[in-house]
Amino acid sequence: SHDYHFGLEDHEGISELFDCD
Amino acid sequence: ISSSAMTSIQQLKGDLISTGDKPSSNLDTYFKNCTVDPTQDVLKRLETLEKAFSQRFGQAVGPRCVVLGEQRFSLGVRQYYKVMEAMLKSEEKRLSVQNFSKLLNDSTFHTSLLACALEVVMAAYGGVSRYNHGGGDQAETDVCFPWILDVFNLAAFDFYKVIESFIKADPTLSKDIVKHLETCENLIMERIAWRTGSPLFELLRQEHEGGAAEQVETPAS
Repeated sequence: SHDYHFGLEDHEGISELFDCD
Repeated sequence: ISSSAMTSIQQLKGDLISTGDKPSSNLDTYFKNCTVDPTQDVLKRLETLEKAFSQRFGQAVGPRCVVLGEQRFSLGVRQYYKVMEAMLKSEEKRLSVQNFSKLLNDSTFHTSLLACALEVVMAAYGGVSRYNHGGGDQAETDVCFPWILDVFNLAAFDFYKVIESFIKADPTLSKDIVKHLETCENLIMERIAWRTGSPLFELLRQEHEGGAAEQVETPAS
């Protein structure tokens, strides 16, 4: 319902972004 | 108060009514599954950040409005717990793990997530002030983004990390709120993340020293 562009790939979640995988 | 601003606040409150101001049983289970239970640190951090938020909100908006700051913080905490639980569910599905000890004991993650939750609440209320005071309310503009980064002493680059996952984790966010978060994202990407002292420079340096084949651009470039 909004136009936000999701840019993260499937292998990138919040864990990877904080180096916690 | 305009009907659109009222709608924005009522929608947010409606979405959060079922979310308590304490971790839900599901979220509590994620905490208990950790190698190191983060519960006490989470509560202690919220207490500290609430003090900082209330004090700075009072300074910006006026001492008689401290109670408004407390209400916003309380809604922000509900939003924080709600999104945290949704993020963990999605990570559990994606990674097939239930122990998120490292992430849930990362203070920067929690502070960024809470800052984003508060920015959502502040954006919803921001509409009230703008419409109510004809756009000239200086006090309210003082608490606009990136005000929250300064209050929580949070690097814009760390705040940036949570935005996309935050939007993904809460499909009930209104179009206006998502647009606001996108504006914050663009501000960080284009300006704030490039200020002196940003952790982005250290990351670029590490990337460069890690033997990356590509030539890393200098910060100036």
